[in-house]
Amino acid sequence: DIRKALFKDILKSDGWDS
Amino acid sequence: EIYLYIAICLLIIVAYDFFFTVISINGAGLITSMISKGIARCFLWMNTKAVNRTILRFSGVAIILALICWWLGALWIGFFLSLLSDHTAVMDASSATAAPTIDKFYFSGYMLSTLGNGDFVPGSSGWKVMTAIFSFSGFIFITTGMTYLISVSSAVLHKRSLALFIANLLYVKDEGDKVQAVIRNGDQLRNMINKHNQNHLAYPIVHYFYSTDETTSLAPNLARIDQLLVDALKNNVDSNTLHPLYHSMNSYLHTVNGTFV
Repeated sequence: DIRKALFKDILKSDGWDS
Repeated sequence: EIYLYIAICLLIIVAYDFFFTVISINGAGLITSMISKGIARCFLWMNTKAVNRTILRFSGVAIILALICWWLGALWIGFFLSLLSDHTAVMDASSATAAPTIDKFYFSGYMLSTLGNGDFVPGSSGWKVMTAIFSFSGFIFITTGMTYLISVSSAVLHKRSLALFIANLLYVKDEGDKVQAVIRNGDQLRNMINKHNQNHLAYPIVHYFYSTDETTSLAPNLARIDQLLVDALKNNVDSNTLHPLYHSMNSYLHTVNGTFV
């Protein structure tokens, strides 16, 4: 859902996607 | 005269950008935002190529240094260009001749740093007044900028404290115990999230200060506690305590959504 997608983006913007 | 027009444009842009960022408490100016975002993106890109997150430790420092260079550098160049517009704007104090370009650059930097006039004097009464104005501007930029940076470091410390606080709360195995820990500390947690939310609005640069370890990184800890909140509210667990917390989290998401993601 939107909330999960938002947190995914926040994690990405904090460098936690790699 | 072209130098004077460029100088005026540059000084208006940097003054607006600086004062909007430092005094307005409503976010950062356009150029400050662009510089911060650009440098943060470079660091995030380098992080994707690195084994660990060590490189991200330098993101905040790099942004602060770049902003100081932009604010003071633009003010210096603006003053220098305005001096270039008049051949006799700066005179050598001993020989009473017009100062060459490099000495005008030296004079403008010397004045802005409020060190004095460095063996040169303004060439007319008008330039004397201008020199005093620029000297005050340099003083105001340096002192206000430093005060801003102290506020930013305080906001960064709060961000890390919040991350650590959440990590400590969730340091139990059982899901039910985690929810109970959040309920017991609901008020404090809400206050801390709200304060971080306001810090985010006032000092957007705080978003680009990354932590190397997960315990002091806010994003993963917030994501974890948000999932816990959503699940607990679905199961109707103590909604009187959890709903305000959920609302506070929504405000934070709203802030971040509009600005950073």
